[in-house]
Formats: sequence, C-alpha cells, structure tokens
Amino acid sequence: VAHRRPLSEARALNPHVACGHRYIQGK
Amino acid sequence: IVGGMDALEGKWPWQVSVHYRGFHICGGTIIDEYWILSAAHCFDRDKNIEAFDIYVGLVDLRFVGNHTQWFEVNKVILHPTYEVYHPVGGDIALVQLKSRIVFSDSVLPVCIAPPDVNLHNVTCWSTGWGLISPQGRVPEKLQEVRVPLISLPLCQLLYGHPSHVMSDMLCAGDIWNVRTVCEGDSGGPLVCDFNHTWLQVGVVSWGRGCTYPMYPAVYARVSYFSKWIQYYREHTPLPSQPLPALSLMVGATVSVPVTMLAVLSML
Repeated sequence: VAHRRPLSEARALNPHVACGHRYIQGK
Repeated sequence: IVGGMDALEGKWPWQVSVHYRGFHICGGTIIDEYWILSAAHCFDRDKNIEAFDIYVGLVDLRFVGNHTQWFEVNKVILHPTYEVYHPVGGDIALVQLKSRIVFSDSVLPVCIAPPDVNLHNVTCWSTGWGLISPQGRVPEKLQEVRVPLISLPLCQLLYGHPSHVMSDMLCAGDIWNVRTVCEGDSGGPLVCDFNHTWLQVGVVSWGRGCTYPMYPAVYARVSYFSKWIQYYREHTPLPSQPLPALSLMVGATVSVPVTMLAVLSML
C-alpha cells in the first residue's frame, strides 16, 4: 500500500494539455 | 483484472488509485487538473470523505514513484440516479481534489466520450489493481487487458432480462478467454483508441463474478453521463486554498518528518 505523501516531483507541463494522449505508444 | 498483464509506466497516465483508510479500494481517472471520474459505489454515502486518498502517477501499489502525486478529496458528487432505477444504476461519481494535479509524461487526463460517440470497430482496454483471480490474488503492478465491447441487447440476453442491464450501462469482456475486470477495479476506466486519442467510454461498475464466461463486466456508459460531467466541471467552484499563514504552519509541520528522514538516511 502506498503511503500518504504529498509530493510533486513530476515535470510540469501546460495545465491545459490535450486529453487522451500519451507519450508512449503501444505497438 | 483477470487475464491481463503488467502495464508499463506512462502507458495509462490517467489511471488513479482511490485509497480508503490507507488501502486501495477502487480505480478512477484524471479528467482535468482538479477532477477525478470514478464509480459512485466507491464513495457510498456512509463513507468519511476525509479518509480518502487519491494517487496519480502510480504503477506499483507498493511504491511511491518519481511521478506519483497524492491528493485529498474536497468534494464528491454522486450522480442523482445512483441506485434509483437499478441497484447499481447511475454508478458514476465526480471527485474534486483539494489541490491541482501537475501534469507530466506519466500523469495526463483522458478524454470523456461525447454523447454521440460511435463505438463500432474500436479497440478498448481496461486497467486496474483489482483481483487477478477469483481466489483473491491481488497484483502489485497496474494490470491492463484488451476487452471487446458487447452489444446491449446481447448483454441483456446474457444477464437474463432487459431490465438487468440498462441504457446507462455498457458491457465488455473477452468471454472466450476470460479476460475481464474484477473486484477492486471498480471506478477504473474502459478506454478506446480513436485515431491515437483515448476516450473513456466506461467506468467499471458491476458484474456477476469475474470468471463466469456468460456474464461480462458491466460499466457505467460514460457517453450517457458526459453532459452531466461537463456541467459540474464548469459550474463547481474551485476548492478554497489555505490562507498564507496556514500554509506556513503546514510547511513547518511537514518539514519535521522530512528532516528526520534526512537524518535517518545519514545513519
């Protein structure tokens, strides 16, 4: 079980990113 | 998920884990910076809203990764028809977070299927941390499974009566190869690829067991609820942010365990 931890190390993008797109593509 | 496989990090960046009192209970999806879509039955009225934790950017339930973010819940909106016309009808919930999600390669929103979505000839997948066998085995890593859609008339036939599967529901599952969703996947997504744009068409809702071939999984049909979703996203005020003085106090409080961790790591 993950622990409660308010972290945000993720690289920020424009908050208004397009929905439904991902950066890795399946084959 | 029964009959699925481990998902790679970043492949399903909208997947959310809903925890209650420290344990994963349901899935969900990111639909924008402040809103999560999930199943109403995950947020039943007797549950304490403060005991929920929402995790995004998570793949392995055991570890907080570099892209993981944690959120508290500000507000839960259950659909007004939840449990009204069917024991699990209207099984959809909007969850507003107390603070905004920071998007990244591993944390992104999914698109909501519009009311007129055409579901013919689309490839759809379900994801979640639900049971991987009816015996109760739970996965550590997020599971994914490709599932064909099943027409409403066929699904109603399989369940024995049209009233058992209503028009706000959608059925999917590979009944020949026993690939489907299971307990703990509730609230998670059924997403389909429309020319490299992923639309959420279902929210995992209910089913008769996980491995009876004749009973496919039933999802809340997202296109049926998309106008309701859009209305509340546009008309609900953003959560009030902590006052500066309070923020300083919170900062002072969390710095203590962080300092302790830093000291411990030097030992």
